[in-house]
Amino acid sequence: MNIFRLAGDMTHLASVLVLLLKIHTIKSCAGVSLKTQELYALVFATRYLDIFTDFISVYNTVMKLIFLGSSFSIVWYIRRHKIVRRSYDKEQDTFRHYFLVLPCLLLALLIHEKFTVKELLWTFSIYLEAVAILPQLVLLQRTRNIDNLTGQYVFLLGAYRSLYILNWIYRYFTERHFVHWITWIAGLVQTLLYADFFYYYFESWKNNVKLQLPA
Amino acid sequence: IDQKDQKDEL
Repeated sequence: MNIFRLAGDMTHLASVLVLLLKIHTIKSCAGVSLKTQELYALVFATRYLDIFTDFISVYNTVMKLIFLGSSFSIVWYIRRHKIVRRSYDKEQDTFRHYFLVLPCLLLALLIHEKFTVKELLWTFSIYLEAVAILPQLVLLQRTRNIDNLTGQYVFLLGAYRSLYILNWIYRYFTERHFVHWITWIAGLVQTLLYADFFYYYFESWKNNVKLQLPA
Repeated sequence: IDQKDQKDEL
């Protein structure tokens, strides 16, 4: 475990906690895309099947359980919680799941390392994670008024992806650990999706004004 | 399982 990986996992954890905190304390999910949250729940459910088959470390297992638990709780809050669900803006959050899920499923069937159920689902989760943020980014662009916590959430997620790339570079030089090229490309695509958001996030921070994305 | 096949990242 290197510093980039640890920092990446911690920002990922922080992003989820920020979102749960917002939903739980303010009892509002305004500006949060249910589509993105459902896609993340699907990402974790398909990727972490190995908690039943492999043991890597206590850290690894605990983190997987946290990501599974938190993603499904967020979906539950937005769909079922009697107060939170009222703040969900269904009209704005229109991105179609299958528009992302089907191409990822197809791509996983075509490009994978091994043709086994577990491996295909893992590959699918890697592809899906790369694009799962899209409904959230579209929603941010539409709502214009981005509250602080939602902005922090997306920023922390972007930071997590950037740190994972640094982690792969570091692991390559220090451990000669090769991350599969599927992971590299999906990871790079995912990180690039945040570039635009990062630009406006830092601009608003520098000028000390409220974050707004151009229409 | 082969060590190198283990996916130790999250």
